[in-house]
Amino acid sequence: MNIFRFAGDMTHLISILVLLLKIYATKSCSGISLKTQELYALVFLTRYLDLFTDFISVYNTVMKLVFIASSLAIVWCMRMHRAVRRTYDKELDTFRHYFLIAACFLLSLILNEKFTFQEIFWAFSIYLEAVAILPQLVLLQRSGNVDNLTGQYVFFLGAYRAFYILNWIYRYITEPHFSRWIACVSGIVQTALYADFFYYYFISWKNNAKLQLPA
Amino acid sequence: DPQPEVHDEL
Repeated sequence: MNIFRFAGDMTHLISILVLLLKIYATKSCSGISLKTQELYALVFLTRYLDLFTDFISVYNTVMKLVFIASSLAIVWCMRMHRAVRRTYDKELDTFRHYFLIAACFLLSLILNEKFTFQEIFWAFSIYLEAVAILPQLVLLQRSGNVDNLTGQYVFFLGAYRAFYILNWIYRYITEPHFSRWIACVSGIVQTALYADFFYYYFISWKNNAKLQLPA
Repeated sequence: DPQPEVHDEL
């Protein structure tokens, strides 16, 4: 494992911890899209089916279990926790995420590494992860104001994507047979979706001002 | 028929 991959995994983990911190400390999930969180839970559940069939390393197994458990915990909190549920911006979170699920599933039936149950769900999870942030970005755009922890949550998620691209470049150079086109192309699409957010994040950071997205 | 590589990333 190279340093970029590790940094990517850690920023991914930090983003989830920041989100959990926001929900537990403020008992509020305002500004957080439940639809994006449900998509991430589905991403992890379908991608890590290999927990039962392939063992890579203790690190991989533990991280997979942490990602599954934390994403389910966040969805549970936003749906079931009485105080947290009240703060959910339901009327702003109207992205039709079922279309994303259907489109990604169709694509995974056509474009996969092998036409098997596990490989189709793996491809599905990669495609779905690439677009899962969309409901969250739409919600932020609509509400305009972004609180600090929510801004940092999306920032760390974007950093995770950026580190994974560096990881692929590194692996492409150092490993003779490295070719993961499905993951790489989807990853680049996913990172590009953050570009706009990053621009405004850095502007606000440079001016030491509150993060605001244009309407 | 090439086998897919093991998915070793998260």
